[in-house]
Amino acid sequence: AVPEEFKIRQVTDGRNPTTTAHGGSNHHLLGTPAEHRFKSFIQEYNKEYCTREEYINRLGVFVKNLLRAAEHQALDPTAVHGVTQFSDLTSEEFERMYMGVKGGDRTSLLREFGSHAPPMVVKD
Amino acid sequence: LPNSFDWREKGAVTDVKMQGSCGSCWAFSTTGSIEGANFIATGKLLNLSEQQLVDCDNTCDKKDRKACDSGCRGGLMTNAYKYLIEAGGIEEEDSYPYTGKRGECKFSPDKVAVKVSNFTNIPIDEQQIAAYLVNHGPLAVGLNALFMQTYIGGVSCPLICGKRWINHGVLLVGYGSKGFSILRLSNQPYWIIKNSWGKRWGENGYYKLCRGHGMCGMNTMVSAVMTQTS
Repeated sequence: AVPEEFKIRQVTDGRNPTTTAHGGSNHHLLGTPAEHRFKSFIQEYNKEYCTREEYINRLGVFVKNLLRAAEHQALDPTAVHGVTQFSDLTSEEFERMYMGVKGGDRTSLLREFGSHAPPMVVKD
Repeated sequence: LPNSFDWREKGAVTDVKMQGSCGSCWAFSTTGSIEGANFIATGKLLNLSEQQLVDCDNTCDKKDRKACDSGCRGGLMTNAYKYLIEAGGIEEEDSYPYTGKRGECKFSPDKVAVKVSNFTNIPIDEQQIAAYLVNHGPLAVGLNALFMQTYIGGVSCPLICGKRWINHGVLLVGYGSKGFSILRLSNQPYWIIKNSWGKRWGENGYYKLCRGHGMCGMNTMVSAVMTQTS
């Protein structure tokens, strides 16, 4: 059985089945090397998509995340960036589903309530 | 301060956990800091319940009434400490297991495993953070997780990572002194960070983030908790 968190809920809005909820079309990605990479991702992380249109939609998200991983690699060269189990999620879905700190904009550092620890001697 | 330090080697850190598709990272960061403090106080490493926080904690930040703990829809570690002080403590995972969904509160005061007596925010200076880590135990940390969705390994030291947008809660368990960062032309010291996305993510569930630059805002929301050994 596929673990619950790996089942992707349908997000396409039911309009034209070839378009994603954002109105873009991903059919052009079928049969490309990116789709082959997507298939091995599905196998590796045991993913399951309920409908063909959901599969095509997630393929589009996956390709966008391949580009994002390349950007992150360029901006962060000492780490290794690439495909992870989250590569079929948009960044909004990822933040909503896997993060969860209501830190927001931390302009006022002193927003935290509670006491503040006194500085310790750290020299020598 | 030692050049490098790792609470995992001293047995103060439980296994990497998996929050699933639920925005409950704040609860995992909270239990991690309490598990560490309790280990240091008693020598016992207990696996504590995040689900109790997800189901029962609705505490709001004193200064920002909108920032309330709300299960899978996010929270703050300092709110959670406050809830635990008032609730009387936290149960173990075994008695209140994690489901990854918010449910009705099933907290039993008679099953409390660890009591929380106080908590404090740690200064933003990273030397101070290292000193409190060594002296006090693993610390709860908030950071901007923008680069974590695609992170596979190595020392992350992004050229640009917003310091003011904090969206994820993790646990600081140690730091290392070696970890080459080409663009900063030196051996980068780095933080060792325990995440809650399972062992398959990152380096066996851990994240290495370069130290000394307030990277991704990791020094702006650091807190430590004190347990009450009855």
